[in-house]
Amino acid sequence: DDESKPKDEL
Amino acid sequence: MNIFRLAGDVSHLVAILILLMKIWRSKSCAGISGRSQVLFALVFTTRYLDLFTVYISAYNTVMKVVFLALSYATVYLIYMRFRNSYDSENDTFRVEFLLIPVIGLSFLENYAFTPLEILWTFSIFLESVAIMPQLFMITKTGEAESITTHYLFFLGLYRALYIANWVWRYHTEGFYDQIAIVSGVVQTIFYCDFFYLYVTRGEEIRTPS
Repeated sequence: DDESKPKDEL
Repeated sequence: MNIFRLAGDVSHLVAILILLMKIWRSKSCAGISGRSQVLFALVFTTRYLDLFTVYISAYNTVMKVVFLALSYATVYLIYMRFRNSYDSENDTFRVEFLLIPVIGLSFLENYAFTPLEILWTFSIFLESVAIMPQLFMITKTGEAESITTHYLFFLGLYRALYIANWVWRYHTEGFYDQIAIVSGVVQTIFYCDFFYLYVTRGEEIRTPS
């Protein structure tokens, strides 16, 4: 599991 | 934020508003798959749980609240307000065939094995197949009213613009979200078939039943 991505998208 | 993502979000909002206004004005939800709308409400619910834990921007927060409110309002109109016009005969797609694989996959393929991440991944995978009951209903009834086709057109446009947004972000920020991209491409492919019908047949669509 790579790091959790920034969730800036809707 | 880039123009593709903004246009995509606006297109998504337009699609949701088109459907909501159609139901409200015609006081009927004939030809509309309530199951798809429930799945979309579930997508927003499981994806926007971070609404209360993470603040990204006013735009992000406002749009999440708007999408949640409009999707629940649509479900309410279909199953409560205008339930006597709900076409349950033709809205029969087995959503468990979507939910079970999506739940399984979101446990297998995710960025972190935490509740929030798994629910987010679930919402991404679910969104890619949430339109299936609606497309199934259209093939079953053999037709789609023109406004329903506009709804599907703007929904497909939102997905296509998101792909452009990902290309743009990869080029400009080196950013890419593998799960979102794979799922988004699959989702967009489902619309391609419909796009072809929409363009070649004009507004009224008669699927070869």
